[in-house]
Amino acid sequence: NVEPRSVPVFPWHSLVPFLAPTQSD
Amino acid sequence: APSSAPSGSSLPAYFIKGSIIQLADGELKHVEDLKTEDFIQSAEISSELKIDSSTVERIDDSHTHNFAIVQFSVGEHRAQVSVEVQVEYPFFVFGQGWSSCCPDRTTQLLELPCTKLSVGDVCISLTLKNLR
Repeated sequence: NVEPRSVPVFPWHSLVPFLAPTQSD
Repeated sequence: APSSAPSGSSLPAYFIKGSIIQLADGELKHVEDLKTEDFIQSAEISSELKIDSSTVERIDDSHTHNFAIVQFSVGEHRAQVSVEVQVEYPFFVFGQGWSSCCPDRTTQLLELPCTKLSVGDVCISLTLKNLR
């Protein structure tokens, strides 16, 4: 028997790196 | 936190071919089927995120095994940002699709179709809309 498994769904923004420049004080 | 890819890479599972990605409008797509417009339209819907163009200025993969330092020029102000990533880490290049420093390794580990990331490529990156 194979139990049904939920398929993970990932948000689109997970795939894109944050490249915000560091703020200098 | 998402599980990692199978042995050989510690990249997140969402980069594996067949992973299901939800766009901002609710549409579901496989990671390998994403287009530039999907990211642009999702960012337009988003109240917090905006897309920046990040141009690859330098790739240095000579120092650390399986890691590379990628230097980007980000946004209209051309801010310099360097990131250290595994060589198989895929970036999404405008109008082209997934690209990495070592596309053979990306394809081997993630089965994600990928081209070679090169200096001059313009990658999709995110910033916060109301960053002060």
